[in-house]
Amino acid sequence: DEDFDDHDEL
Amino acid sequence: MNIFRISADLLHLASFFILIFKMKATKSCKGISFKTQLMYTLVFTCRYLDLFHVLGMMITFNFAHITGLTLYNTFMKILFLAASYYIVYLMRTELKSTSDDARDTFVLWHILAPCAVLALIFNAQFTILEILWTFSIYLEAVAVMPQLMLLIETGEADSLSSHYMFAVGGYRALYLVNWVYRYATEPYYSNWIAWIAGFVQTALFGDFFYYYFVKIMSGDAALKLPT
Repeated sequence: DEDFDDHDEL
Repeated sequence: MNIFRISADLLHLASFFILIFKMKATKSCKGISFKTQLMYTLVFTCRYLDLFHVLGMMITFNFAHITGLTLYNTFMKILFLAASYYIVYLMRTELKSTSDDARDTFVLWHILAPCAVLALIFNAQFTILEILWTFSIYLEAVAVMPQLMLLIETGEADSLSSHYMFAVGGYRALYLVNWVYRYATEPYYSNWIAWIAGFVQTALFGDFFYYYFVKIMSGDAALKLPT
């Protein structure tokens, strides 16, 4: 359910 | 997190400080493209909308999914947003009279429209957040074009502007190394949208890097482009 950290880069 | 990624982020952070320092010290933003800076605020605004998600989890005391990396990213995202908005603010308030607007002639729609279309077609997931993220990646790759155009128009850049440009270009180049490293060490790591855009972004700085190193080697402060 946690897809917010798919982009773990800046 | 590897050494290339952290160096890239710190170089990116340094680029903001170099630019703010330069503007504050010289009380001028001559030679800096307002349009490029404006595009960076748009890039970070579209990319970091997930800040609300993290913030939402924090205020509901849902810390289960908040890792050290999330905290690091959140901290940096807020810094990047604050710095880029502050730069645009400075350029439109106290330093407006020194702004190179007359020579900052790039037509922003020429990059905004293609990036928006590409983001709608080539994305990992057809959701608003994902499309905005993808748009920000494409836009960042080409956001330096007004700055490059202004540099060509002017034919030279002072020392701090060159260092700024080096830091902005260098950060994405280090991300390329970071992606190679992650691809080699993390079994499921793959992000072709960022890879291609990052390569384009670094390539746009290619000429600039060359002249930067030639000037640094010869000990000249100002960077003059061949006419």
